[in-house]
Amino acid sequence: CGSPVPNATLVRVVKNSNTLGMAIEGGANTRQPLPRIVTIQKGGSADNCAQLKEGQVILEVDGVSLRGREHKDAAQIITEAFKTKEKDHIDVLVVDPGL
Amino acid sequence: SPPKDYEDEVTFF
Repeated sequence: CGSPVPNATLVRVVKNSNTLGMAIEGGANTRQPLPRIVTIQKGGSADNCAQLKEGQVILEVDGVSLRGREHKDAAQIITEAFKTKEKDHIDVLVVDPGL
Repeated sequence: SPPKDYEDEVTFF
């Protein structure tokens, strides 16, 4: 995985579990303007890909920017990305704010 | 602790 955007990482999450196993907080018009991963549950698809970490901020999902989207809107995009049968994976662009 | 303006809005997937 890699990305030309500094500090950003494109992570491919394969839908190999019934759940994504991830929780996010934040969104536009909040103190955390881009969604941040707060939980990665063991055994979920997010955990299985071994690259997503708690604390990372999600910039894009399947090429769709989450910038300017409120929490529910961003959550809906992630839900749809996981639910669609068209692809067996989700491409998530994340950045680790600690870097 | 400081107030959270997103009211702890968290979504699980």
